[in-house]
Amino acid sequence: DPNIKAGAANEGVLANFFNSLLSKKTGTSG
Amino acid sequence: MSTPEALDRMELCESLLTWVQTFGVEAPCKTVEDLTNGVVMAQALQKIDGAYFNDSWIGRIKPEVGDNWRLKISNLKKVLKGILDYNQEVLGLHISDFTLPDVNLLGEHADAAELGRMLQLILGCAVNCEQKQVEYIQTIMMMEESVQHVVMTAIQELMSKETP
Repeated sequence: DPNIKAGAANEGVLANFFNSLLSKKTGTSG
Repeated sequence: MSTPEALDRMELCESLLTWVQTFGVEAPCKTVEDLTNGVVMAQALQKIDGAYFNDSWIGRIKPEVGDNWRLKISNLKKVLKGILDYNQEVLGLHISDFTLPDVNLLGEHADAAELGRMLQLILGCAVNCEQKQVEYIQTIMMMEESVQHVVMTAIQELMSKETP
């Protein structure tokens, strides 16, 4: 289902962004 | 970094209104109108950094302004100045090339786009503040995906305009 795929991709983008923001703040990687 | 997507200002306001409710401030904060007196924003700022936005600072925000838009604007001006000063003095950031919120439009006409800009600046304070930034980012990550998306775009836009 393309909608499920798009949803999962969006979720990945969001997780990547906020995790990288967190690691920048805490000085940890990943 | 890739170019941030253009922000839909109405969507921004709606999503950040949802976000500001996570602060659990005393004053009601369900609608745009609820935020036009600046009290909710001042209380949220105090939660972000109570040492900077201390009782003496918040004491200058009039809590009971009713429908008096002149008093609302006066409060909003103090909140906006507080945010800009905090960015410079504490975070060491200068926000250039960012259209600042028009507090007159917000106070007098409850303009949602201007409220969105104001809340976007508060979002910048939350994710950059030293004390509770991790807590705030984690709270955002627990929110609905559509809200997270708007918040992400809002942070990206701000980051593209911040200079040390």
